[in-house]
Amino acid sequence: MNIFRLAGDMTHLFSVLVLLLKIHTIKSCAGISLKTQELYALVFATRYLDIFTDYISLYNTCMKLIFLGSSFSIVWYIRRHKIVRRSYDKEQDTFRHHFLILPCIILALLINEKFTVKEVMWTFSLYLEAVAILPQLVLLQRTRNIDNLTGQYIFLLGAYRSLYILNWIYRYFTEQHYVHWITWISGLVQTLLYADFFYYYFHSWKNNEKLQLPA
Amino acid sequence: EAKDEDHDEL
Repeated sequence: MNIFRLAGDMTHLFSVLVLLLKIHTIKSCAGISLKTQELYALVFATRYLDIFTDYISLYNTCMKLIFLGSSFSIVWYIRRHKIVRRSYDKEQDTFRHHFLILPCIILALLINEKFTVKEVMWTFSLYLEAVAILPQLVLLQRTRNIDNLTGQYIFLLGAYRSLYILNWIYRYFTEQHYVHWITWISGLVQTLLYADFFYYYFHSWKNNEKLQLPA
Repeated sequence: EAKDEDHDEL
């Protein structure tokens, strides 16, 4: 494992911890899109099917369990927790996220590295992860005022994606046969979706202002 | 040689 991959995994882990911390300690999910969180839960559930069949490393298994556990508990908090769910703004979080799922299923059936159940599910999870942030970005655009923790959560997610790209570049030059077009292209699309957010995030940071997206 | 189905990344 190279430094970019490790740093990517850690920023991903921190992003989830920041979100759980926000929800658990201040008992609020204001500004968080349930739609995006449901999509992430589906992403991890379909990607980590191999947790029972393939052993890669203890690190790998632990991280998979953490991502599965945290994504489903975040969804549980927003939907079921009696205090947290009151802060969920259903009226603003209106992105039709179900419509993202079907195209990803079709695309995974058509474009995959191998036509097996596990491989198609893995590919589906990559396509879905690429677009899963969209409901969250739309919600941000609507609410405009973003609290610090929500801003940091999205920043860390974007940082994780960017570090994974550096990891792929590194692996491409250091490992033989390391060519994964599907992973790379969907990862690149996903990272590009953060470009706009990053621009405003750095702008507010540089000027020491509160993060605010333009209308 | 790494097989295609070896998904060692998260």
